[in-house]
Amino acid sequence: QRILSRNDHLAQHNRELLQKAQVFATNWISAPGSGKTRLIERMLEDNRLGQEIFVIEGDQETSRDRDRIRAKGGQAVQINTGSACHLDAHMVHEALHQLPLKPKSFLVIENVGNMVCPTAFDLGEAFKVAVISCTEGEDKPLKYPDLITNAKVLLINKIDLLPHLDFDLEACGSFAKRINPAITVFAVSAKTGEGMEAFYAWVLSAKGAET
Amino acid sequence: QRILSRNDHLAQHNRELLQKAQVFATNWISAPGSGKTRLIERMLEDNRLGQEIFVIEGDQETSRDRDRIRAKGGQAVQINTGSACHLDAHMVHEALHQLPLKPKSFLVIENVGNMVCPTAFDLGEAFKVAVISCTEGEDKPLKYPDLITNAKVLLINKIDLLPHLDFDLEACGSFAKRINPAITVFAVSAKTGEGMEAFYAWVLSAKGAET
Ligand SMILES: Nc1nc2c(ncn2[C@@H]2O[C@H](COP(=O)(O)OP(=O)(O)OP(=O)(O)O)[C@@H](O)[C@H]2O)c(=O)[nH]1
Ligand SMILES: Nc1nc2c(ncn2[C@@H]2O[C@H](COP(=O)(O)OP(=O)(O)OP(=O)(O)O)[C@@H](O)[C@H]2O)c(=O)[nH]1
Ligand SMILES: [Mg+2]
Ligand SMILES: [Mg+2]
Ligand SMILES: [Zn+2]
Ligand SMILES: [Zn+2]
Repeated sequence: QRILSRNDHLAQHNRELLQKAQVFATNWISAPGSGKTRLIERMLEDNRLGQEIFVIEGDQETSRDRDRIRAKGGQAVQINTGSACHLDAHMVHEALHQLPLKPKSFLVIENVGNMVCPTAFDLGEAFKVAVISCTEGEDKPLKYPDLITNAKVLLINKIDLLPHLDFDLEACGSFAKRINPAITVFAVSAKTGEGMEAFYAWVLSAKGAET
Repeated sequence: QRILSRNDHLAQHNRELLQKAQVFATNWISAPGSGKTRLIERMLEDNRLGQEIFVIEGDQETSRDRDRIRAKGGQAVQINTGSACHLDAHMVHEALHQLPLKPKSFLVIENVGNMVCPTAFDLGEAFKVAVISCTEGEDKPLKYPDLITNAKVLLINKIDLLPHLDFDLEACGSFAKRINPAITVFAVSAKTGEGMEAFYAWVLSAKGAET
C-alpha cells in the first residue's frame, strides 16, 4: 500500500471537489514561452468548447498571464510560486475556492513554464496537456521524457513558423510516440488557429468520456 | 556565519580545482530549446576565443547534445540527471575529473533546460550565462526573474527570426535591466553568427579580469 504523499492526498481532494462541481480540469505543461497562454487566448477567441473556461495561472512572478486571459473575457486567478518551479495541489486547492466554477465548465491550469518538475505533481486534473513549440527543436520528447510520459495529449505549437525553421515535425511526433505510445499528438498554431479544430473535437470527446 | 550547504561546499572545491587548473568556467542556463547547444556549436565553429573549449552537458536523458559538440570537434562529457531538473556541484565534480582540461582553456557547463531551479545552484563557475530566445516572448525576464538576478550576462538568441515574430527586443533588454541593473545584454543569432563578435570580445575581457 503506497503511502500517498501529502500532495497526492490534496490532489485527490481537488479531484473530488472538481467532479462534484462537474468541472473538467486539465493541467498544461511546457517549457517557458511555448505558447500555453496564447493557446488559452485562442480557445477563448474561438469559443468552440461550448462551455465557460476558467483558468488558474501559475508563474514565479507577475500577473501578466492572468491579465491576458481576463482581457479575452476569461475568468482567471494568478498563483505566484516565488522560488518554487511548479504548482502543487495545495496552491491549486486555494485557487479553486476563489473561482465561481460552473457545472459542465472547463478549468485550465497553466503550470509554471518547466518541462521537468511540474510533470511529477498531481493537481487533481483529469489529465496533463504537454505543449512543445516547434522553435524548441524536435528532440525535446527524447531529452525531457517525463513531460511526454505523464501527458495524455501533446500539442506541437507555432506551426505557422515552420517555413522559417529547420524543425522536423514528423520526427517530433514519432519521438513522442516512442516515449509514450498512447499519447495523442496535434500540430497547431495558437496564432493562426491552424489545427485547433481537431484538438477541440478531441477535447470534447475526452470530456464526454471522463464525466 | 551562513552554514554552507553541501552543494556550496562542493562548488567551492570545484572552483579551487578550476582556478588551480587555470580553466575559465561558465554555467549556461535557459529554457529548453533556447539554443544553448547551438551557441556552443557556433563558438566552436568561429574559434574566436583563442583557446580550447571543453563542455559538460547536462540533460535529463540522452547524449544527443554531447554528440553534437563532439561532431564540431569539442571535448564534451554528458551528465544524465534522470528526474533531477538541474545540475549540482557533485555531478559537475565527477565530470571535471573526466575532462583533460588544459591551462587557459574555457569550460562551458550547459545546464538542464529550466529557467528556475538551475539558477539556485553554484557549480563552481566564474559566472552564469542566461539565454532567452526571442521566440519565447519578451516577458521572460519579469516572469522568471531568478534567471536574470543570478546571471552576469544575457544572450537574447535567434534574432534571425525577428522578421517573423512579434517580439519586442528593446523591451526584453530593459525588463532584464529592471530585474538586474548590472547584467550585460547581447542580441545574437547562433544560426547566422550575428552579434557574436561583441559577445566574444566581452567574454575575453571578462576572462582577463577573472584570472
Ligand atoms: N508565431 C507564433 N507565436 C506564438 C504562438 N503561440 C505563442 N506565440 C508567441 O510565443 C511567445 C510566448 O507565448 P506565451 O503564450 O506567453 O507562452 P507561455 O507558454 O504561456 O509562456 P510562460 O507562461 O511564460 O511560460 C509570445 O511572444 C507569443 O506571441 C504561435 O502559435 N505562433
Ligand atoms: N533560427 C534559429 N534557430 C536556432 C538558433 N539557435 C538554436 N536554434 C534552433 O533551436 C532549436 C533548439 O536549439 P538547441 O541548441 O538544441 O537548444 P538548447 O538550449 O541546447 O536545448 P536543450 O539543451 O534541449 O534545452 C534547434 O532546432 C536549433 O536549430 C538561432 O540562432 N536561430
Ligand atoms: Mg503563459
Ligand atoms: Mg542543448
Ligand atoms: Zn525544479
Ligand atoms: Zn575533486
